[in-house]
Amino acid sequence: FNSRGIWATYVIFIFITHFIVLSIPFISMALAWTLTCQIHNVITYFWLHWEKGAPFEPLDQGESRTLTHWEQLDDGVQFTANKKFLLVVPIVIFLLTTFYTRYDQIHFLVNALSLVLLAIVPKLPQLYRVR
Amino acid sequence: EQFEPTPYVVAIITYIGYVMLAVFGHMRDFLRNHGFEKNLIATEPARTKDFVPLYQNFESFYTRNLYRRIRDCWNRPIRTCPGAEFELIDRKSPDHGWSFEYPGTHTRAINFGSYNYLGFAETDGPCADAAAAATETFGCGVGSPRAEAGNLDLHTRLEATVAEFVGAEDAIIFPMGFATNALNMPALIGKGCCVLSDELNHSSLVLGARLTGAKIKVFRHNDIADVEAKLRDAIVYGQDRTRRPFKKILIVVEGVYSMEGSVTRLPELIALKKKYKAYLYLDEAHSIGAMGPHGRGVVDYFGCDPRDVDVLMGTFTKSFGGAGGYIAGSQHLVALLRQRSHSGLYGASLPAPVAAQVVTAFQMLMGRAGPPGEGARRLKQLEVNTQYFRASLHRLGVIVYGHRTSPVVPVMIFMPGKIAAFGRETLKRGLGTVVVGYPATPIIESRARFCLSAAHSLDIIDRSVQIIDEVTSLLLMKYSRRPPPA
Amino acid sequence: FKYIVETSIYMLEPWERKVFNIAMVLILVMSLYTGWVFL
Repeated sequence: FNSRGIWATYVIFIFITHFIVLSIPFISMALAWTLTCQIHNVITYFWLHWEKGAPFEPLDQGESRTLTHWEQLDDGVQFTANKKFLLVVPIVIFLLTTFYTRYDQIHFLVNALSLVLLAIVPKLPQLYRVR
Repeated sequence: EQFEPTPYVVAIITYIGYVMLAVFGHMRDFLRNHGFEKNLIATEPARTKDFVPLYQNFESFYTRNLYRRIRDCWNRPIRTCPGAEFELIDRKSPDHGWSFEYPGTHTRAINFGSYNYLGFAETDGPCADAAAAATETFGCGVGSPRAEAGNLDLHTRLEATVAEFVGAEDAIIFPMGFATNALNMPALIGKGCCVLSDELNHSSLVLGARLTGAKIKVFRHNDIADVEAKLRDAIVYGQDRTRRPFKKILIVVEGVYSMEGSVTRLPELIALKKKYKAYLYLDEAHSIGAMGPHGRGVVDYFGCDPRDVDVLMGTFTKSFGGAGGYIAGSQHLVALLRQRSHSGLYGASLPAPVAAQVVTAFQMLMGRAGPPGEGARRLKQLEVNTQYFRASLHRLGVIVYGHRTSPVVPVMIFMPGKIAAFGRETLKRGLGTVVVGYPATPIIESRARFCLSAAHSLDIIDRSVQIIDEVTSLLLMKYSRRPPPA
Repeated sequence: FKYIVETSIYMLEPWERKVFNIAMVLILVMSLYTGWVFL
């Protein structure tokens, strides 16, 4: 996450996901945005806060085996640029979704719940290495 | 040195490629875990299912789903001496990399993959004769450590030769290059000490530093300002929590970084260590024999005093056609290592034929064996080959990393699909080389790595450049935006 | 060949490449249809 162009790629992937969902014919705009928000939160939760260790054998004698990707990021330092970026993006997607669903209550509840439980709470420093 | 940054669009396409492969990897894992597909990877037997799992499933995700697909590009078996040209044994995989079959044919190729900087990997000549004679005298191997019955006069002779060659007071040799780092650093430093390690150091240095139990601080590659900043912090703030001063501070660097092709900034590092009273550990694995007017490594290249480097480490693998490594330095240091080195106390000692090969190679470099001036000729040939090859590649428009005098020449590939394609297409055209990808390199810096040798003639280099030109055009790898050199 | 090398599906097995290409074509057709309906 410290190498060149990774943030742009992350945003591009969100656009690709939204574009794919949007191109499904019988889906309304509101549902497309809610699906984008949900897919993003679920995949990032699985990738950042569920999988532990590394997909290959790192040189750290198993030190990172019990840490999630989020906890390994920037060697555990909190409030780095990467972590702020990864926290802000789901919030921006949520705000856009709320706008495009014309503040519909059901959509709002579903998206707010997913945002809080899957995207914000696991990223709080108070929950660092908490199981 | 040149490190042209990865073009932005290429970086993004590279990430997209890896994510797409990861998606397919998860999809395949899902099929395997639910019985839709047979799992061909080594798994634990069913009867041990109730025990704690030995392997973490996710940790072999990469091996199972990315590396396995293209692993025919690595660990290729060869059937001749790894000289300027060699013969590879052909392999076929009926199941996309899970297993190999040998059709019995072989392929002759130009060898740009082996470390053979001075061309001493040869089937005849003074080195081979000395190795054969040593085999008849001492046998093939010594099944005992140096500290017990494994000490031969050949070893003593080799140590004296190494010490004289590098210009140190004394030297000690070890049977394995990796172990020379990994098993001797714990003999030099321990708890309460601090290691300042370059972020691109070899895994043997990383493992050695971790085994010591010392505090490890990693500095940016070849960044002297960062070294000084971390050195000052280490001195000013001392150890964590207790704030006691560190007993020793050891700066660990490599002479030539084989993955980057870059050369360490030795003069500045020596100035820093003198200024802050730190120790300097210089790993000359790739530079001993390959750099400097006399082949004595980066110390010789920069014209520094070998006594300014506290621990001079090197290997016999890359330039001398042998195996093993050495540590050279002051009498006191070597005496200490003789007593405490894990490798010297437990590891079987260097086999006599290898020691004879290396001694002869050193003596040829010092002008005491082989045809007169042979050593100097090889050094000159390697230097010419390196600069000629690098200039030719720059002219092609590919991105070449590293220092213009480094005999390791990384050419950037970037995308994961192209890693295998490059390895296969070049071999198809008769050029054998090594390709390297994530996680051995940063994810957007996959590369092919060419190792020059004094055994290569300019004609061989021209042929290989022509093959590289063809393949890089086919794979759209001419990313460089720099104007080609005049 | 350039297409499969640039997109890295060069590393996939033939049937995986088919899955990938079918998915690409599907997305393209869907987006064209939706674009047409939308516009």
